[in-house]
Amino acid sequence: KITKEQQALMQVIVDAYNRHQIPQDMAKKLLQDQYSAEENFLLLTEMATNQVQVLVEFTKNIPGFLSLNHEDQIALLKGSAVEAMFLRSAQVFSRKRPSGHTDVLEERIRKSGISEEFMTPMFNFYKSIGELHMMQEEQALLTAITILTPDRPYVRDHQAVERLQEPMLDVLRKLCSLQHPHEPQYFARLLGRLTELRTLNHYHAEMLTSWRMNDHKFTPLLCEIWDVE
Amino acid sequence: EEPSLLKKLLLAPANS
Repeated sequence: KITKEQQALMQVIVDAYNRHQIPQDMAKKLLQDQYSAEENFLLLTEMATNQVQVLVEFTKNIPGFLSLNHEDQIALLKGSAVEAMFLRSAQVFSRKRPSGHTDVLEERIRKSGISEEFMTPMFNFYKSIGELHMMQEEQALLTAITILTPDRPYVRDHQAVERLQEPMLDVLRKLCSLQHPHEPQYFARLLGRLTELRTLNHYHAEMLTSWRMNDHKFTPLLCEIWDVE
Repeated sequence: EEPSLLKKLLLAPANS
């Protein structure tokens, strides 16, 4: 049974998750008519910059996060940004959209200079998230759990982060067993996606390098969060 | 040292 405290914790996280979304006009821009590969890249860069701002605002609302020491807050954001953004993109991508929009979005991503070897694992991940048909609560909690992963580089007070992540894992586990009574493996499948996300981190680093080679520029915020000079 | 944009975003009041 989910306790009252757990219900309250989940509500705060879900409200923050719903409140901080990519601005509609930004999302619409992505679905407009065709652009060149260069303009696609600029659009996706602007989208990613928006996503980082949304990620930081969401994270500030996670109960207890702002009580962590400042350096660890920065280390957690930098360490989880790529995973949290892919998780968020996968959730947006798999959401029901007017027909035709999904392939416009997919087309735009495919024509933005991302190397093929990265494209496949990324779309496979989007598909694997889509197949779970996650509820908003599960999406919000899984994103918070990803951000509060203690073993990120440069995190010093692991225990303090674990004390925040544990209760979220506990309420997510209960939620999964309540919402998916006939699928005892569902919670494990969700956590399995976090493992998949880690591999995307590696591909993302490769992708940045290939973009850098073609002299693509990133915004200052992306350079900082992705540690790109 | 460039002022950290992340720090600025973190220090801004929540829900700005």
